[in-house]
Amino acid sequence: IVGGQKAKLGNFPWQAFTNIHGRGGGALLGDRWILTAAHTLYPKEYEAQGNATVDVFLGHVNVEEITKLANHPVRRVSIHPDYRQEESHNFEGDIALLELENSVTLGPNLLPICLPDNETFYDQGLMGYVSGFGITEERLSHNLRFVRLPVAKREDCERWLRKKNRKDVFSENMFCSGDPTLKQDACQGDSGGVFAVRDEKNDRWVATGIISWGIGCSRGYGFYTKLLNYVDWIKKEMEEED
Amino acid sequence: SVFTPRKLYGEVTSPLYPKPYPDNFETTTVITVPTGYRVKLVFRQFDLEPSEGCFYDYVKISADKKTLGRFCGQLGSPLGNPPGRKEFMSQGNKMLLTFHTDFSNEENGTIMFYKGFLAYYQAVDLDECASQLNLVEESPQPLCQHLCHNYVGGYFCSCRPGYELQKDRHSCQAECSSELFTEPSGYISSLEYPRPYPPDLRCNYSIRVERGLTLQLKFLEPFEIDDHEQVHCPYDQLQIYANKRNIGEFCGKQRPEPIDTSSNSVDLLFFTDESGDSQGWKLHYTSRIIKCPQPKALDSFTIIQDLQPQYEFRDYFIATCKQGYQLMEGKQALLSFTAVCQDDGTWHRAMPRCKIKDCGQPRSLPNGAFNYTTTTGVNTYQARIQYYCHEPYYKMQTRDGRSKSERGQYICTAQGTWKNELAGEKMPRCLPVCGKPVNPVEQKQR
Repeated sequence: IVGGQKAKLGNFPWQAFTNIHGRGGGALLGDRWILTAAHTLYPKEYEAQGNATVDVFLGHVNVEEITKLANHPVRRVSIHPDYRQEESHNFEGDIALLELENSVTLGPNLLPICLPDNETFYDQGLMGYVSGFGITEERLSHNLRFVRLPVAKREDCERWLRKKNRKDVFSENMFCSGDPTLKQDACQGDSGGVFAVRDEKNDRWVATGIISWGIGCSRGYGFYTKLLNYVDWIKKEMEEED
Repeated sequence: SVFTPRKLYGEVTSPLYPKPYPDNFETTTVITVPTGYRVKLVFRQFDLEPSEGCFYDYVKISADKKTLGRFCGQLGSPLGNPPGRKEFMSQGNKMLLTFHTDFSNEENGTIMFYKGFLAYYQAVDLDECASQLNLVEESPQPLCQHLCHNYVGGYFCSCRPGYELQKDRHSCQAECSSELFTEPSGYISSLEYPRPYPPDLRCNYSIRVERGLTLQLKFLEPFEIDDHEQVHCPYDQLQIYANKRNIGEFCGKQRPEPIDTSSNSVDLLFFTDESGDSQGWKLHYTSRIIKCPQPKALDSFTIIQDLQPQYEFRDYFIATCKQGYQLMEGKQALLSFTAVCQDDGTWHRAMPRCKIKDCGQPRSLPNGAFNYTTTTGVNTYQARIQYYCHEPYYKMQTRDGRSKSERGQYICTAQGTWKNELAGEKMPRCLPVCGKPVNPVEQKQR
């Protein structure tokens, strides 16, 4: 997280710390699912050399402490079928679910986040929180950090990409946030964490996006997987029991 | 003599019949029927020279060494003695018919012709027993020593109870070694009672009635078995066994008191020596159905179904429990209970008890807990508990507008399981609560 601040215990109780091909993030759904980005499991421009170990930690804001709280073994990994690891400029379907072997016991430092149910969570300018254990101004963070960012106007992000002559895919299943004028952004190691919005009406926090990609850090917009478009897939994968 | 074949019927005629019979002729026809029959003879035609006293021609009938008659003439003639329709019967199975003619048949110088006779005979059953009665009067040696039974063509003898027909098929000898009585009531007596019983008896009278009945014995007067003043029953004695167990030995003139044998199987052994002149004994036995004690519940939760005023052998009762209670036989839980009245008047199994159903410790609820709304720690019938979830991190899943308190309420049922009114035995679920951090991020700096 660039330009953010240290989170306190319980600020983002859904935040997961993953270590797969490097540091990553995730968010707790229910009591045994971790929502993350597919590219933390299958990174772009990476030649697979066997299955990487998937370490998942939960329940703290300090890296040292969170790893002491024990790894949560993963029973199953589910990558969205639209994700293409081999297409380095296409982060379409950058979403994955990790099913934990055992349910976790919820508490003040470990709580799930909700999923969005309408488009209003993507209104331009709506402020959300992005958190992660990723790098901050060229340093690895020892703590969970967060930054508050607005949902950006889609056309602005498209224009910004064109201006940079980028051919990266910015699909309807993504949204962007941030502002080129701000020195605030998510960065490497934050991927998989969520863009969390406070739902005032229902007094709850909703994950609207997954930190997915960007061009550098804090020099423009950040791009996120638009969770609203994947809610059905998520629910199906989780086989929500009545 | 001419002998007829030994047949059941036949006819006898004069020579040349129906042509005139020859002069100077005499023949005796011996009519024989099978043993056990008598001979009955009837004349159908009779036409012989009449004479005073049947001196010239005649037919003479004899049987059993007696002459039954001498006959001549014909019906309507003033002279002679025609037999007419008279039936001649022999006592034994043989009858003799003698036909005699003289040298001529003339009447006032005129030669007369007579046809002779035609007679039919048939065998008639001899009632030997009836004849025995007659013989008894005449002779001290009857055909049968005890009982005589006639049948067509013969007879047979039998003996009174307690005696056995001997090989001569006539005489009877005391035989009472295996007398069996199976009727529910009856009389048994010593042989010849109340006349003196025979010597050297080894009698065994067995009474066997259905299981579930018990036999009572009542002796009648007179009761007399040879006895001795100083020694107990040295000569003759009556022993009584119930279920192979000796319940008494009796003699003398004092009849025993009525005996309740408590058994459906009684044996009476009667031994006599070679002498004595006592009248013997007679008893009336009856049987009474065995009853079991009235079933009585051991606690107020036991129900005896369709309680009867009394229970007899093979009757049964079913015991159940009030709702919420469990049938127990010792430490064994029962699904049902039936007890049957046995032939010894006892129930085949003891009355059970009813123990209140215990639902056991309630199952623990993942991410939740429960507390008792009735007495803490009591898990018996009608105990109540309330499940709840660990809030605010979990909330109870509810449906159909039900509250979490309704969904979480469980009662120990009569079936011994914890049940919710709507969900039954299915446990409630505590679902994670999303998006409600206890300590959300807060930014003061503006």
